[in-house]
Amino acid sequence: STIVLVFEAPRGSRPSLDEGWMGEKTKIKGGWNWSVQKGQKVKMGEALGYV
Amino acid sequence: LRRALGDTKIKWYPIPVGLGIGFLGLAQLYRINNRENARRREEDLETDGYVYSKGEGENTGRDGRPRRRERIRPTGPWQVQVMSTLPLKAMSRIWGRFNELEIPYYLRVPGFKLYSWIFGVNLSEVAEPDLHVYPNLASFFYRKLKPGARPLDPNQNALLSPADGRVLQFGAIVNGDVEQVKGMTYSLDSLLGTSKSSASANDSSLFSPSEGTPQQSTFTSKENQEEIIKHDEEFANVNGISYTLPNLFSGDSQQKQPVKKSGDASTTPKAASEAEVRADLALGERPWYSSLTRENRTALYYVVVYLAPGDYHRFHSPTAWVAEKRRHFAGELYSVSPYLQRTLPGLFTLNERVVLIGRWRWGFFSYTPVGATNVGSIKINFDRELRTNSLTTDTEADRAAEEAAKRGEPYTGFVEATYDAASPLLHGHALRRGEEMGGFQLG
Repeated sequence: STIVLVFEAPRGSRPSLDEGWMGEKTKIKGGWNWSVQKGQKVKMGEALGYV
Repeated sequence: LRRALGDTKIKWYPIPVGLGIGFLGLAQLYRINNRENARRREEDLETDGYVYSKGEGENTGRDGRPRRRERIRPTGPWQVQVMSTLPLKAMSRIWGRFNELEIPYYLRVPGFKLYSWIFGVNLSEVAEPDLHVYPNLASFFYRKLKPGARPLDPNQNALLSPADGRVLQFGAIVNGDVEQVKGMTYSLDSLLGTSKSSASANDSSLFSPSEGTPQQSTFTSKENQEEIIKHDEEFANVNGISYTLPNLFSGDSQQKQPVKKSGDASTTPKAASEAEVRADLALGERPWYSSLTRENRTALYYVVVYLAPGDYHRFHSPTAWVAEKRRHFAGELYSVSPYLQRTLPGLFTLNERVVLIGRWRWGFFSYTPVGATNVGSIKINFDRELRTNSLTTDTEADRAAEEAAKRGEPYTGFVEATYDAASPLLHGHALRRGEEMGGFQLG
């Protein structure tokens, strides 16, 4: 069995402004970073990546 | 023979030019025919492991009757060819039944210990220390872990692993293609489905009549579809503004902005509302997920986690998010071992899977458990209506395909249900970080 996650996340590492669904501006600090390697064994609850 | 070979005079004659041209023409025709058939077959590929042949009248055969679903015969090495001839779903169901047979009391502990030794199960983490409690392998396979056995990463901005397993692949999605192991790619539309679901799929929307009790959700049809619209109109009245769709929050192609309401909801004809909803659900020109990457400030990423037979087979929420809808693709049940993932292109788009679509802090979020031959049953805790790897769903898929053909509409290959009524505010089912969502069961 397999689980596939597809998600949207900020790109790049510089802070930017993002417009929310109600038009509010949110400051994004940093972008998406992976914290795993291909083939790595992971346990539930371990970080795969972070913003 | 010796005399014939030795004495016979060999005389060469030129082949007539016309015959040679005719032969070459036939060979060319044969090649073109093969190529066209392959192209047509690719075009006809749907997203659930079956082909819905298009013939005369788009969805009907020469006899005018709707064409039946035809199983995809994937190309690949002989192992894949052999596997494609097997009745994998039936085998999976038999395997499930077999594993539900009760094991004699005194054989349970040695049996489970042997299984744990072979597949590397850490018995010290199992919630129930007395292995006699598990009557069969199916219940041991779906075991719980001790509280605290899987601490969550303290970083609140981290995306957690949804289950124990191995990270097979991860990366960014470029031009809507998800890269599989060893460079094989498949389209995101094939994996998740397109933004528009078939009418039959819309008819089976999930609707809970009592707000806030998503556990009691039931399947509904057109009447309740109208009720869902009414429900949203009521929500709009409370807020004084009209959100044209329940998927205002959703990751669909059109990012909806609140619209000032011109009239009272009760004066709006239902047919008009329905038309509005249908218009809102219509496909945009761009892929439905592409507008989510807002002005290139965000990107789509993916990660594939493979669960080996000895792993803990319940899965959890990797972050705080809202599941808005689920799409059930009743496809095939090939093995999803890393070997087959390398050798069978588009494996995830052939297999039976449940696609949960929603949103998280940063936008679009989807969570797709993909079934396999040995673990064909996918369970979602907050969706009691979902039935995977069952004869009923196969029959329903056949019927939906035929009904879509009768209406002259293409069948999208999945049945969609929404969790709108789970929370009137969120328009979906909210999931906490690390919360158990469901699991894979044997057979």
